[in-house]
Amino acid sequence: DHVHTSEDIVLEGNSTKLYSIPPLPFQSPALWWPNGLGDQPLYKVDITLDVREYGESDSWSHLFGFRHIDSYIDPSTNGRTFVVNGEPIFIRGGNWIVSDGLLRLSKDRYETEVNFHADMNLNMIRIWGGALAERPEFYTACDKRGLLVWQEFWITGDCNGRGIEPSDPNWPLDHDLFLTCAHDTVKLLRNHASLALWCGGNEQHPAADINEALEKNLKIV
Amino acid sequence: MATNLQSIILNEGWVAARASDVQLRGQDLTTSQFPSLNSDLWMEAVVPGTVLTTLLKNDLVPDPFYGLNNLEVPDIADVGREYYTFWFCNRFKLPRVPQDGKVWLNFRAINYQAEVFLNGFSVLLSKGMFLRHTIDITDWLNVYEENRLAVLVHPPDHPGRIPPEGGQGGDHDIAKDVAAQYVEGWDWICSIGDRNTGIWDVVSIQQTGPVRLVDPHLVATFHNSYTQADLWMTTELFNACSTRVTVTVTLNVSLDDASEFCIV
Repeated sequence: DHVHTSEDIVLEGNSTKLYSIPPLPFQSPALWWPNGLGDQPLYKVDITLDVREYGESDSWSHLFGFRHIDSYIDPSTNGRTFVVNGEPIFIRGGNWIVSDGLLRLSKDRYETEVNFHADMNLNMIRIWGGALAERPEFYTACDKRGLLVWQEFWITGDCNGRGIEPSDPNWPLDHDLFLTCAHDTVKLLRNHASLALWCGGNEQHPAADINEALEKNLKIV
Repeated sequence: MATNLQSIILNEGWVAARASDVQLRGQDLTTSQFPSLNSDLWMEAVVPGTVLTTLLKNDLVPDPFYGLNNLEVPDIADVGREYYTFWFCNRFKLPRVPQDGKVWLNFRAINYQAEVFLNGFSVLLSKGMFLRHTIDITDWLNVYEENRLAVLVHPPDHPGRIPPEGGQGGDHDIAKDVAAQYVEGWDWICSIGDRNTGIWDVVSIQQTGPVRLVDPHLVATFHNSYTQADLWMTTELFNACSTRVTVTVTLNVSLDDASEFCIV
């Protein structure tokens, strides 16, 4: 009376294997909707590993929302249109810098602040590129209240090519480090239903090689 | 779901000191006496948090978010990176002795770079404010005794300077690093004296068996309508032991509301 599947895998010593479980079909899954357009049902997904002759080896748990998000530039308005579960969404968004300049971030604080946004009937929060990749607890709060999240990477106009005095569009100095951080951040946050869009930066493209790598790799992801 | 695996969140018991005031090396800090709060050097620390959070907790700086207090907080451009280079120390005991298992030390984010010491062993972590770090500490553990952890945290390489007229991102130098840029000041935001240096996200000790789940990925795809969907799960499986093993991967899915289940 609930979804359960398991499979045996053989792993060589000191090795890593990328493993995909056969896709699980769902009939009439409860769909996750942005705030104001429906509910935000979340499925609890539990993964456990049991090693033969050892026992339980690792486990992972996550709240997952069934939704499909698409977006494109509408040529008639030159604006980005978001479509969730086939329905175009009128976006009412708020900008987000950071909860606290001393990074006193907590689940309770995130929930309170995200609830403020939801209670104002907003349905999107944009995370400005000059601040953080927000924490999983922030995204969980957005998952629960139906706030779509526009997450920018750490590039801004003023610090990455514009500004007074003009800054250098090729910054940061270590492009490989930027991409390593970007890959890790995507892996940290990618399972959240609220995550709607990755954006290269604020008011500015990243350096060409970073931008190209982000576009290419995010599509692969 | 019941589990025998242990995980400890290290968010209490931390002490900190300015590195330039501490004569001991990381090996010494993690093999001799745990730093005493009775000395003038060490103070209670806030982890997760920044160096400034710890200084504020100990009343060593005024609250920068009231009045003009932020002007009294030393800016890293004036006092140098050493001023905000700090040791953070903690200790822990494992609730259960691992047998043939693995123990991992996880940092979900450090700004900007850290050297980690545990019971005399050490590792230098990568730079970058937005990077998770997972360290296999199995062979470093004092299984039946206290384990001592010390983390030397360095500020961003290019903390920059705030021009008298302010400006968006100060002199922009922070953008040379992979870090938050608002810390040099922006619009109505005052600059942050320590540039958010610190162990600013969760630290945990995680116990696993020989095989670890790494970054599971869940994706839903839909058929012609939204009445049918497939759930895809992909994950890395890391076998940290030297022998071949057979592992059973089990996936359970149910609506969070425990009274409802979905039928495949």
